[in-house]
Amino acid sequence: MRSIAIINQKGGVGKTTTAVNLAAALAEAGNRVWIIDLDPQAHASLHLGVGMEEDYLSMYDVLTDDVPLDQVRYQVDDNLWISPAHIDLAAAEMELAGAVGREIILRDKMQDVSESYDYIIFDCPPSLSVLTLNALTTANEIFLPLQPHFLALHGLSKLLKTIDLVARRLNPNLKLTNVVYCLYDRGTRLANEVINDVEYFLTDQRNTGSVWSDATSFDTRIRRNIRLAEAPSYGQSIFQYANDSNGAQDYRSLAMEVMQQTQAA
Amino acid sequence: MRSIAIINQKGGVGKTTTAVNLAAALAEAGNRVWIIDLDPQAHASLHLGVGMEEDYLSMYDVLTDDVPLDQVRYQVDDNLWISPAHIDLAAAEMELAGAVGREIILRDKMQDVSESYDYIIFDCPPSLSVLTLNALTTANEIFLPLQPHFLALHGLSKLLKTIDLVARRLNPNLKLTNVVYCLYDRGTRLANEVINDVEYFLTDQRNTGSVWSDATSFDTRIRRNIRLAEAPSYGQSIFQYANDSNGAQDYRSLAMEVMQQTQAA
Ligand SMILES: Nc1ncnc2c1ncn2[C@@H]1O[C@H](COP(=O)(O)OP(=O)(O)OP(=O)(O)O)[C@@H](O)[C@H]1O
Ligand SMILES: Nc1ncnc2c1ncn2[C@@H]1O[C@H](COP(=O)(O)OP(=O)(O)OP(=O)(O)O)[C@@H](O)[C@H]1O
Ligand SMILES: [Mg+2]
Ligand SMILES: [Mg+2]
Repeated sequence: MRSIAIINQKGGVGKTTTAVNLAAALAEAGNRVWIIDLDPQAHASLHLGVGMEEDYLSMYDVLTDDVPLDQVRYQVDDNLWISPAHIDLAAAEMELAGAVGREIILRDKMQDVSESYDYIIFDCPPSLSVLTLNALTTANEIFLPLQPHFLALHGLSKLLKTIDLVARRLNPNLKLTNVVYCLYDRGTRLANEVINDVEYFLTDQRNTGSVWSDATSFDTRIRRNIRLAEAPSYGQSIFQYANDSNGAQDYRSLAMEVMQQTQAA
Repeated sequence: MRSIAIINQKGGVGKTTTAVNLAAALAEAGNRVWIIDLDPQAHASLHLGVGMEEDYLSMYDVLTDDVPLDQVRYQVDDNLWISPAHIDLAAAEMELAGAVGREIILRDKMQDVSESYDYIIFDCPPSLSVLTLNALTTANEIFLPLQPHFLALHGLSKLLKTIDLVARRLNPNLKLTNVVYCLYDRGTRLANEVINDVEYFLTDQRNTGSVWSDATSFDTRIRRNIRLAEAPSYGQSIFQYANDSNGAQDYRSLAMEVMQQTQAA
């Protein structure tokens, strides 16, 4: 079982689009996949058309109340489940400020889960708040979606510091294993420059024993493709909405690489 | 004097790019412009090449310590100043949790400012946290940068609720005055659909007396243009970096509309 947190505190880089479509591609290939949406915007939930009823149970209830995770899991397709977020999660930072072990509530609740999955994928908000920390203490690995733009590169050092602290204090299993290039504009000089910088950094850090020293980037780069931005408005994954698009092709190819890694492990 | 908060809790929609380049265009036209960067990512500061020294004074010191705003203002060009952010602002939510009047610290500090400006522009993080609230209690108006994508549309109702609460409880002058379409892909069906939805909403809300009832969208739409994403890596505005690009043209046109509004008022 691989449990993967999709994080990057830079906004709008493709976290949700990757969480949903990678999960859908892995499910299509026969894996049992569970998405956990920790973003108060609840975009992963919306993307799959879940959480539209008035008072549905959500991750807010799991983190702030006695509701077990098993009660907050909805099946959306063959082999694909989601635990939706809720806008009330935005207040969780304050509501949990005084809670004992506020960063490991989710890991604690995971103990009582009765089903097993091949992949658990956490979608996180664009911040390093208590919600993201709950994903980081529960997951075993991190995928970092990265838009190859200069501003997107700049926040990485803070992100790596936070990951390192979590690994040392709360979750020794945690590793940044993969970088996924998203919203990739093929052929622009900027994309190539930023990608070269990242590749140089990853190679330079190899075998230094840090939390990211084994990280590599996937060969698959997710190209900018308007179909990926249209799919959420129909409550569908890219495969249901535009099965022949570049977006569908890229996320299938990404899922293939992920499965090959799983086999090799 | 117009004081404008650039907010949208959706990440990566063009807040920083708009704050920096609109400010630069207004300054080029002879207005005295002051940018206040409240985003812990400090991207507006980085975009203008400020805050690279080790222990520079920043908005963190203003909000959490006795440092006056006048000591945290650096001139970056003719008629253009910036008060930089700092990564330590990320902890401000927790550090200020118990502070008296934590949402109005900035407004309080504004009382002691010795200079006058034509425009004050606040760049905000992608969340409705205490940092954004400080901008909302200080500014008189809000510009909402909006990427015409479905997911970007979905968070608007929460944003409007928050703005309404701030206007009622903390800042009766606050109005959402303008929407700016950013990262506009001309000719895509999605963009047209989302823009139609927004325009319908704005017209429908006209004269209802709410905080957004007078809001309109600018005629200028900021087109997607790779030069806008390259400029920050040189610490420059779009005008210094690529003066003949679509990006420069669009932000000049936007500044023209803003100045026409100011004249008409
Ligand atoms: N490869 C792509 N091509 C075109 N549009 C994309 C692509 N990936 C994501 N998008 C669109 O870009 C916007 C940002 O993507 P997304 O919401 O997945 O990013 P995010 O990192 O989850 O954002 P946030 O920080 O707000 O959580 C969305 O409107 C999405 O539909
Ligand atoms: N019109 C545009 N054309 C091309 N790239 C753009 C445009 N506007 C912004 N960008 C790029 O898109 C990315 C997101 O923009 P920006 O950082 O301004 O958004 P933001 O809303 O401030 O993000 P955050 O939520 O992280 O603060 C950046 O890499 C920026 O350089
Ligand atoms: Mg998201
Ligand atoms: Mg920004």
